[in-house]
Amino acid sequence: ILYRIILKKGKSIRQVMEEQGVLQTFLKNHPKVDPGAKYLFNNDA
Amino acid sequence: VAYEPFTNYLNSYYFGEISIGTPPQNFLVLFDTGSSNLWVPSTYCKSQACSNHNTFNPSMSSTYQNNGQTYTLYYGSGSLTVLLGYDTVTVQNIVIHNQEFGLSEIEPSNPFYYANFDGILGMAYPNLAVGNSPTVMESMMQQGQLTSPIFSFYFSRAHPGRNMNSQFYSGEIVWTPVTRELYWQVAIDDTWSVLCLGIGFCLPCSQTASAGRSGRKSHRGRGLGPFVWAPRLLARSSSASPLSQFVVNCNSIQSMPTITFVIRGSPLPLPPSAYVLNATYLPSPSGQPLWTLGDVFLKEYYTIYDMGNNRMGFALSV
Repeated sequence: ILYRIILKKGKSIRQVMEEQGVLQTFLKNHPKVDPGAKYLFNNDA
Repeated sequence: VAYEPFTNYLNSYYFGEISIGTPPQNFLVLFDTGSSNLWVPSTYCKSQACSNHNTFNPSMSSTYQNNGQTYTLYYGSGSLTVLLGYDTVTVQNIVIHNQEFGLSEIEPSNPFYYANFDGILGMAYPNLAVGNSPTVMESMMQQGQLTSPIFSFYFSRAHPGRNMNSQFYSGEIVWTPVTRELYWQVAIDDTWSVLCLGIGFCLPCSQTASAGRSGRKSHRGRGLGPFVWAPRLLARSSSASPLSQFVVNCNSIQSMPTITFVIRGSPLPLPPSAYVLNATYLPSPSGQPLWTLGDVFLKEYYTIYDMGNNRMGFALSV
């Protein structure tokens, strides 16, 4: 059985924030956001 | 841009439609191979981010059951607090009964406000999930919706909805074992790592040059900046933007030169440790560098995620 789930390519958060002029301010005020935070659940990674 | 830790950050953009509840309430979710929980915004949430998205109303679903537990989920783009519950989840034509999912209560992160998706559907291993109930993939298996816990991604070259190729790949599939049953981690044999040349290097060039590629060429010609030796040691990005990145071999760092800028007669040396940024932000148990293979890789290579055999397969995409 093969199910095909169609995904759509939408705007990324980065694109939307850039368009609305808030990306640079966010990056400036959140310099230490760790993109890998979701992998560190319970710090056991 | 000096604050930017990684240019791919906040750049997920492949979303799919699912529905939750009876009658179904629709959501656009990010299909995420790097997490394992399903969550959507809910009417419990009073954060600004939730006002900008579809919210699940449990009181409007006859099949909803409350779990009572709350957890915090952590993502690179922020964290959120969810209340766990159970309801019918429909993904395309797959119906899953009593699927555990998170109803967001607090979404304090700014990025979630701007996200074009409502929630996230995690497709990694159960060990990465909060709560003790099956993930979406596990539920599909347990309820007989799938014969094997395998999924794959194919990026169509054709116009969406037309000329969809029934054959996804050509040639042999290269299988490799998952090295850690948390997310889809596999080993790369080569010792190359993602290393970025400091963005600050690019800015002086673009500021003093006229514009774009031609300006950078003139700098190379005059022997300024890293571009003089980049062709020998670095693989230069094709992009002419100030955010250009370069890849260098981990083993080459020690032999890379100290670059000395002389400003008004004073030498200002810059050792390689200063201008090479290790973009690996995840700890690795083996000490090996970790890559994240995103859509650039997945477009070229049809990628199979086989949770039943703890392996991944790669084949040339057609």
